[in-house]
Amino acid sequence: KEKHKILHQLLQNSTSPVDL
Amino acid sequence: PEAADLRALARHLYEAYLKNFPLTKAKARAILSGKTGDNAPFVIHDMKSLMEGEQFINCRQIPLKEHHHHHQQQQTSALTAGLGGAHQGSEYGFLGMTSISEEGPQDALELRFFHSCQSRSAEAVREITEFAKSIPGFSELDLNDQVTLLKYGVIEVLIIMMAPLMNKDGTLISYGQIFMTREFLKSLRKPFSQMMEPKFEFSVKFNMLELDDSEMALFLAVIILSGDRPGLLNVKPIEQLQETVLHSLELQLKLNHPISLQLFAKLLQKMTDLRQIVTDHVHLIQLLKKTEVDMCLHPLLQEIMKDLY
Repeated sequence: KEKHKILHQLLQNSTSPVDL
Repeated sequence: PEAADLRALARHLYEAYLKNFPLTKAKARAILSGKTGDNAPFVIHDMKSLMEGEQFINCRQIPLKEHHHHHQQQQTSALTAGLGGAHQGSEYGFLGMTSISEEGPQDALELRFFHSCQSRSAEAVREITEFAKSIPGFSELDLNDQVTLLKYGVIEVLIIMMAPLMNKDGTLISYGQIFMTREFLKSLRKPFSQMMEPKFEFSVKFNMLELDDSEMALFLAVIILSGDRPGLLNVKPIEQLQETVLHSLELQLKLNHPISLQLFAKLLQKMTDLRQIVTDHVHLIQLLKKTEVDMCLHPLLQEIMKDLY
């Protein structure tokens, strides 16, 4: 899960954008 | 009733596509064929026009914010740091004149260009993720499988989405505001000069299929829902979802292209070419990581490419 942290975040948050 | 369901699915995915992807094929083709009149793209064909390109973007004010007004400022700065970026001194700024004149050597230029491409790619991965989430049933899949589908699907999707922006002479970048020539890209130093040629070759052939935006939307969903990605835990539901989208795509192609024989089969064959292009692309990036001292890979892209092929 740690290996794909940002992808997980992108999948789970719809409104708050990850700081790309 | 079944055909009606398939039509509804096509409509739904088309709407999700329009919502998440700012530059449609219809708009890109209009720009490329000069039908937008006074809004013709700025052409970058050498170092001089590259420098002028930024000036052009600054004067124009980027229309990104209209598309992404609902996002936070943070996101917008990530976007504008890309090729359309007016943020001088940004880590990923490429068209920033100050950074070009300050850092001087031509060598760094390719790296900066590469970084701005990475920024835009990372943003595109976010758009693709949002699109994937809108595919009926996708969000109900095992979360680990959703990650796997994206990990293996996004670069394929990115390459397919590049095709409408390209013709044999060059490609639109910066949300259609700039046209960069194929010759200029070829003139960059190795291995940067080798990065785009395979995509041009693929795109020119892919564009001959003349898909419209609604068919593109279905095809992208088909790619994402590939049941043969390594490490999937529960293949069955993914294959079932893909089969429905495939039916919808087949129907859509029959309705839109009644005289184009075997278009569906031809399109599916493209998926084989696509995998080879992605494999070569990833190997090239991995080579770059080893040979370029100053290279840093965007964390999201790093995550995707790690242990991929």
